[in-house]
Amino acid sequence: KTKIIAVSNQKGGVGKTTTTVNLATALAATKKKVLVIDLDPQGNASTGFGLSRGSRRPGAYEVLLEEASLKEGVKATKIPNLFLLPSDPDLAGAEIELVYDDNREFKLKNVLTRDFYDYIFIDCPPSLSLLTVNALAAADSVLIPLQAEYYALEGITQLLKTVELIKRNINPSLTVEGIVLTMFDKRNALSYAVENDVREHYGDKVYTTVIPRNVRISEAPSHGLPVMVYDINCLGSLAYLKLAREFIKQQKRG
Amino acid sequence: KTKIIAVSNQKGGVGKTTTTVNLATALAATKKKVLVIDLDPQGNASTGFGLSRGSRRPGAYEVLLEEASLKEGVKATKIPNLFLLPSDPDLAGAEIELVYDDNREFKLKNVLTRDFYDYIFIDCPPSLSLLTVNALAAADSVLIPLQAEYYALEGITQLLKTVELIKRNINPSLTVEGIVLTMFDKRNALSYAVENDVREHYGDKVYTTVIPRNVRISEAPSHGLPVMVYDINCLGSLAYLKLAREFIKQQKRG
Ligand SMILES: Nc1ncnc2c1ncn2[C@@H]1O[C@H](COP(=O)(O)OP(=O)(O)OP(=O)(O)O)[C@@H](O)[C@H]1O
Ligand SMILES: Nc1ncnc2c1ncn2[C@@H]1O[C@H](COP(=O)(O)OP(=O)(O)OP(=O)(O)O)[C@@H](O)[C@H]1O
Ligand SMILES: [Mg+2]
Ligand SMILES: [Mg+2]
Repeated sequence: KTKIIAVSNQKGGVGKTTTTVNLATALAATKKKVLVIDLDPQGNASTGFGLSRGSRRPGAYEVLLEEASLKEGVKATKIPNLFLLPSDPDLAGAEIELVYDDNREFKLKNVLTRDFYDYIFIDCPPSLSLLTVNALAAADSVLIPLQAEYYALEGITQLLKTVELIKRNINPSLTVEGIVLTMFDKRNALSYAVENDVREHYGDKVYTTVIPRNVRISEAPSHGLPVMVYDINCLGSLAYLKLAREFIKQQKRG
Repeated sequence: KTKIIAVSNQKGGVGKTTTTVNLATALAATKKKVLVIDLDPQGNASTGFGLSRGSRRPGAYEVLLEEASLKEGVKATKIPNLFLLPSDPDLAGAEIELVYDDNREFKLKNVLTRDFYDYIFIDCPPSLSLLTVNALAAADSVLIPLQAEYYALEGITQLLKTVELIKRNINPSLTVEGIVLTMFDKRNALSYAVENDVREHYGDKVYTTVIPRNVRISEAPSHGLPVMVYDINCLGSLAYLKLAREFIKQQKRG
């Protein structure tokens, strides 16, 4: 019943948090019950939903180390049907503390229950470290935001190799949910070059929907709101709504 | 004689690699001998200097684990006076392998010699993990690229706390070299808001030079060239040249 999706890419600043926050918001608007897990010690997804720094405990750190239950960690957001397991800088300590634990890859998988939510999205940090491995071990699929830039394109092969490794050794049911192009700039030939390259290599794994570079998207976090709520009519919101429709259509196909 | 500078920010995609590659190139053009250490398993700095994926071994991984000497790992680049210790995805394995080593924070410091180069720049991955700790333990100072965006601004306090922690426990001589604003968009009010906030909080730690968002900067890596070499007259190159002049002036003041 519940589908668990990790949003991951070890390349930094490619739109992982922005995609998690806005795709989750769009799905919640269609009356789906959605949980966002902020697995990045930076806590950007928690900020994106307007949760103050002082009200994030217990959060992902305590839940991973079994000092609090998932129920105790999950907070409601301003958005109906959308819940958040927040994070704070302590989460960075979990990486070191879990290294000696035999079960270290499965800490997150073991605390997630599939009874209440329709979707669980996990916002990953920009690395392939233990926190990301926990997300990929717990997830049914991985959604990959890909910035339309050269360095970002270079990293995708490494990421897909890691996904294969996890699938073979830790989580046999892990699939690629899809690749979504982000920060696409229509005035920049490089964006089209990256798009052509990605569609050629990864075919229908790449969403038709492309997220444009849009200033309203980068303004929204300073108001603690997803761009869909901050400015529903901007190009950024319209693109994420379109992505949500495409995502839902794919779920039906199965 | 040799100054060692870590370029670090756990926020992803803020211009760490771009700043490392271009500041190093500008200094090499003034006849200083410069070494760039690519401490990010993504290997973007190695790509930025045009080093093919197949010629990166031995590199940072082998040198950190003492399987090769620094001299064996360092490669010449197309740019006179500029040398590179490249990295590849194996470097991600070093994080796990070094955890059991009593000296794990000082592996890099112990292999760096200060006899040949005027400057050593270390390009860090987007995290505060063991690789970044190694860079901060080995460095005299840390240069912080700060993207003119809200999420990036949020992360700066955490980074400076970590720098203080490293200074107190591991490397008492570590200082902040400076904060440089990157990807500044003159048409976007958010950029000015971030600039005002940073200059108010961090005063003269913030370089006067601001790096504008410039499409030529993002095109250069696909040609394996620093933007200074790819297009010396573009706004991006002029900004990094100005940053280099400001950086050199600060070194003289000491
Ligand atoms: N389509 C877009 N248009 C304009 N700005 C965007 C867009 N998507 C994201 N941004 C901005 O770009 C920056 C990077 O995006 P975001 O933080 O979502 O990336 P990330 O992959 O989560 O980064 P990290 O690797 O640090 O976790 C943020 O400041 C965000 O507001
Ligand atoms: N001033 C700029 N104008 C336009 N594009 C830029 C600028 N600076 C960097 N870029 C582009 O933005 C992307 C992010 O920059 P870069 O890779 O240097 O950041 P980073 O902090 O090193 O990222 P990571 O956290 O993944 O290591 C790259 O594709 C780069 O080409
Ligand atoms: Mg993020
Ligand atoms: Mg980088």
